[in-house]
Amino acid sequence: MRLKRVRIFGFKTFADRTDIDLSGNLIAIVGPNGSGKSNLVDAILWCLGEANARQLRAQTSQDVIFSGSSKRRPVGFCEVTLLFDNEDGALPVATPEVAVTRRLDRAGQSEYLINRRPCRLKDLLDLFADSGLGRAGYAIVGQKEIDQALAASPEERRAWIDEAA
Amino acid sequence: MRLKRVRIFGFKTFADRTDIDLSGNLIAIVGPNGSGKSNLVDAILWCLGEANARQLRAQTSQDVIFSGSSKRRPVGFCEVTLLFDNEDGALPVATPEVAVTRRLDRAGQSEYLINRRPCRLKDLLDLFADSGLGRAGYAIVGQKEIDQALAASPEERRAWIDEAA
Amino acid sequence: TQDRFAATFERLEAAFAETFLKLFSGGEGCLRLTAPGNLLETGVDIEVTLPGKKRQRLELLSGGERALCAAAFLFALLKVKPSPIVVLDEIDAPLDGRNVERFIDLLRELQDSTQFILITHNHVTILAADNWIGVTMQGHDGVSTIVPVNVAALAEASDAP
Amino acid sequence: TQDRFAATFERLEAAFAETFLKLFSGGEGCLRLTAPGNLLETGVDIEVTLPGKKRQRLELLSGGERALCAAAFLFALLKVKPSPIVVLDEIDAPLDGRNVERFIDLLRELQDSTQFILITHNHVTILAADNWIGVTMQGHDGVSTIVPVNVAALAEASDAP
Ligand SMILES: Nc1ncnc2c1ncn2[C@@H]1O[C@H](COP(=O)(O)OP(=O)(O)OP(=O)(O)O)[C@@H](O)[C@H]1O
Ligand SMILES: Nc1ncnc2c1ncn2[C@@H]1O[C@H](COP(=O)(O)OP(=O)(O)OP(=O)(O)O)[C@@H](O)[C@H]1O
Ligand SMILES: [Mg+2]
Ligand SMILES: [Mg+2]
Repeated sequence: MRLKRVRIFGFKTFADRTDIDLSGNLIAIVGPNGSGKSNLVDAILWCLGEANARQLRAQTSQDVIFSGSSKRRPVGFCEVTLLFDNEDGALPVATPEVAVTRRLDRAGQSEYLINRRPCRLKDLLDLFADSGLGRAGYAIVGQKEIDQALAASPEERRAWIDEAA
Repeated sequence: MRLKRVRIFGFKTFADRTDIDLSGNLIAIVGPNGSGKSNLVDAILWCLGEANARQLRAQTSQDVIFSGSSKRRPVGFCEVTLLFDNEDGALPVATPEVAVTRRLDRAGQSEYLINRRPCRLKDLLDLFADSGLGRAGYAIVGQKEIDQALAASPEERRAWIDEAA
Repeated sequence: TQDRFAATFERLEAAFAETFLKLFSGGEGCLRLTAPGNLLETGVDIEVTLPGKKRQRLELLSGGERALCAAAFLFALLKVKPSPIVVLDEIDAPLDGRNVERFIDLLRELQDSTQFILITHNHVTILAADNWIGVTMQGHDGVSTIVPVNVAALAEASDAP
Repeated sequence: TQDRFAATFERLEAAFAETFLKLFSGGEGCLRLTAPGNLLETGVDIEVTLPGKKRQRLELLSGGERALCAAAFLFALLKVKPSPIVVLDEIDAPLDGRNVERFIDLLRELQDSTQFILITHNHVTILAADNWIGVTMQGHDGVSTIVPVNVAALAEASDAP
């Protein structure tokens, strides 16, 4: 299994429809300060079901919708799609490609989809339960978070081992 | 006023007598990870009277004395001397050079000296009170501390303004 | 589940000792259970001895040593339970040139089973990649745009687009 | 002392607006009193508008934007009350190439009244210095030694001894 593409609209600074090709096994994301690199990581986390706004550097869940800029007006909703290559059948879905989508509008209406069919958050979480990308996943390390493995208490470290068991 | 030299013995990883020439106005300190660069900053802070062990990444006050390594035995005491150029008379001492020294041994005996004459911590703090190098000084920013000005509460930020008043 | 935890901890202990040795080229990294008699509640301590140094508490480590030690722990977890996709945001920022190279060597070992997505300003890491994505704000209007990355130009300069 | 606080705050507000503009080449940085009617107790808020963006809360800023904004606040304090000696430990680590240059420009402005001691791995900062001190562990025995720095070689490589 690998992540082939990320499609974003309206999420944080990705106000325009953006399609990112993630071919390769060692992908470097580069760019000036404040250009949207960590926002891309937030988009991946959010799409996988992250529910805690603080983990996304936001206060409310709607803070992730593009709130406008000096030249652009705010948008009304945001949507992120992660396209996975499932040739090896690692994901319990019978298609060679799996598209996972999350959508949110300003009224707070939130929607999850697997291969364009609406589903519950629980279905999405079950999909990734065994892949290491799960909620307590150690597979996504945000900026300045690397120190946490050391700063964490012995009990918190244990939680990662339970996740890996 | 400027800092001309730092002389260290036995402080953290400076187990040998070390004499550092700090001429110039933009001095870059470089070196591999773990080689002792931040320990040098700690030595300056400690000599200026820093009393809080946590600010020095230590638990007890004796943690700053070289505790040995794979090939070297621990030492019994540590001493740091800061040599200031006082040509402009900014420090209220009548000499063109001012040497400030702090010493500590394993028994906890601590000693401060100005121009090689023993003094109290209060005398040392008074010496730098008006220079911006004082205890709440904003002039020494440790590793990863830069974020604190932003992360600080509005009341904490006010303390820096009182210091600058 | 106690047995599963014990078996996983044993594999992690060995994996951590191995990744630590590779990243630090020496020294010793160990994991210890805080309450070995109570597998359901026990926490996990990290104890390290850096090359040439004595065993020390974690607080005394330097900025770069902490980042490298945490990376060793993360890679040990990935050896015990590989994840198909790993995203790392500027984890190489505190590292010096020599340690960035050791970090890249370890990534390469896991590259066959794992897709790594790395955000970085470090040109050693940038040049080690096999695909590059430039994120910038071309219109200076607060909106992110994706741009191709000129890697040849990067090899001279040390920073991204 | 209320009058002194008010006078200092006013000078700091102007200095912050100026250093912010220089470091970000645009946008606007403001300081606000949380309780202007009570000068003895009031706190100080920082509000920023980045070039091309809308006014945002500080939490939303990126890693590099936060470091640059904090540097603007520090340099504003130094303009209001200069300190003869300033020590900065890897404050340039989160900054991209362009922002490191702006940071160096601001240091140069204060260099006549202030001695800066900078710990850094960034070769733009290293090359801007007028004196270099190498700290290493030559004997690989956990003991720090001071070595001369070969700046010419640094200009090619991007890291220190
Ligand atoms: N909902 C939103 N609408 C508009 N802009 C937003 C939104 N959320 C965050 N931002 C902007 O995104 C920017 C931060 O982007 P991000 O953290 O991705 O930068 P980065 O590329 O990781 O930079 P660095 O290299 O400094 O870490 C901030 O300037 C912030 O104002
Ligand atoms: N009292 C002591 N005796 C011996 N070694 C000590 C003592 N206190 C700290 N150390 C050692 O000092 C080292 C940390 O040094 P320091 O923080 O100065 O590194 P640095 O050069 O700043 O590295 P980085 O670039 O990673 O920030 C640690 O390896 C620690 O074990
Ligand atoms: Mg970032
Ligand atoms: Mg350091």
